[in-house]
Amino acid sequence: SIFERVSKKMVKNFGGKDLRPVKSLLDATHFRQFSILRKNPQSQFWEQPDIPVEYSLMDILASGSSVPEVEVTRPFFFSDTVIQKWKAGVSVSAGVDGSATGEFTQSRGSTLEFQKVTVPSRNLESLQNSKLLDPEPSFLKHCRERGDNLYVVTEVVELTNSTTLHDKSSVNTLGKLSGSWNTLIKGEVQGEIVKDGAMTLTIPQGTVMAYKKKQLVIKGNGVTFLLISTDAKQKTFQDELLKLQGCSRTLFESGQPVLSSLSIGRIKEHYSQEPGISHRSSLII
Amino acid sequence: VPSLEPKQANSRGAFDFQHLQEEVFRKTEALAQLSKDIQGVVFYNILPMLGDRGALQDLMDVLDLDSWDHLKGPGSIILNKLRQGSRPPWVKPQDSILYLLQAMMVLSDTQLELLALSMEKRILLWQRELVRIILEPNFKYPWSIPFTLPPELLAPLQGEGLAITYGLLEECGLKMELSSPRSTWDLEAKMPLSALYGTLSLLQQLAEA
Repeated sequence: SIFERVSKKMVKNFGGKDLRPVKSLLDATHFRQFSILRKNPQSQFWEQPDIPVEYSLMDILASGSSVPEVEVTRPFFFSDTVIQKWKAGVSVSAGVDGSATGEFTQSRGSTLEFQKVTVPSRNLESLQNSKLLDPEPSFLKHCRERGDNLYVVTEVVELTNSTTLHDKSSVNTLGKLSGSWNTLIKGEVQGEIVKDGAMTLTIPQGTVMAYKKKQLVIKGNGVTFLLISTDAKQKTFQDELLKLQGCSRTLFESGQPVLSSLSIGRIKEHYSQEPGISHRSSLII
Repeated sequence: VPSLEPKQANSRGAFDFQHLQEEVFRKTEALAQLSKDIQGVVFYNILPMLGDRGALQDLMDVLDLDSWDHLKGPGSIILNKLRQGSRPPWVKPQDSILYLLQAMMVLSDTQLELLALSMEKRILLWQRELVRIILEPNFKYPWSIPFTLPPELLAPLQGEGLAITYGLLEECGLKMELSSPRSTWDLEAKMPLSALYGTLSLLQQLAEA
């Protein structure tokens, strides 16, 4: 989308480490300071986009936790105009006579004025070791059951002025093809296809274009803390790991628990909906 | 099943394209186990959802949460179809659909629109082969490598199909030259190209059904 293209380009030019573009204008409101994001990746090869859960860190902490102060930079300006034209010609392989050409023209423009709003690490310390609400919100219970990892937005890049983005494109295909494509399809195609499109998008002041996050870790006693490094790769729900360690202790009572924290990082808990069994854990090592 | 996290694995060079192929193959096989009727319903109802990322996200959330929430539109048709019939509790048809949806969510809105056009034009197979040809030799290299796309894979695409395919590749971060089949491998393109490969493979399975 036009919004995603601009936010990605801005991140590429100004990003620095760990800054992530917001991909959709409608999502932008969910990436506020302290918004909670979740992840439950299915693949080893691509990251699932961060999914906002529509709760803030402050919503899940017990009363008494103070909101840390943020720092706001002076405005930055970013202007980007692109006009490009591509033309493609393809000659055709055996069995088909003719040729086809395609032409694609595109122009885009944007001017942004934005600022960075960040919680410095020293201010985050006031949140470390905060207690969770008791009882915990139901969404946390679901995230715990699925084994999601949770993150908290700690820095946003937001627009200081409303702005309008432009995107105009046209595709023109001209060609003639005749012959047999396979044993069933024979015939001739001739003609010209022209498609034009123009789009403008007005983005309001305060829209979040990009963000940084830190992982949320919840210990067994309901105490929370934020990991400073996003590469640390810990599990958000540490108490679930303790349960598994307890399980290994029960299984092997004659000796020491065989599962260290390291190996538990490679264990997945499964839930069954079989009648009569409300909850079953299986350990895959 | 490899248990390393993606970043760890990539930084150690533990994964190559074969591992991606195996992961995608397992999910494609799981999808192929569903009846042709279910696969057809998924294919034809995902198509109109490609212009609406919110609808894809809603369906993904319901499948991900394994909840009984109600959806509207094509997502509800897929959901109802998946919930019909009795099957053993360990057979979870939603897992491969969830995998497909998560791969799709890595792609940009433009790519989703181009995918819809590709489904209508029935060019998924050629596109998947092109992506495979790009990924296979370059997958483990973190530096820029020039490559040339084979003409025999470009020829069946023709005019608009070629523009759609180049759009899909360019949105992954590859710099495509429409006047020639040459381009350059870029590490930044690896993740979106892998997701595109997974998406095209699973959609092609649905299309064949």
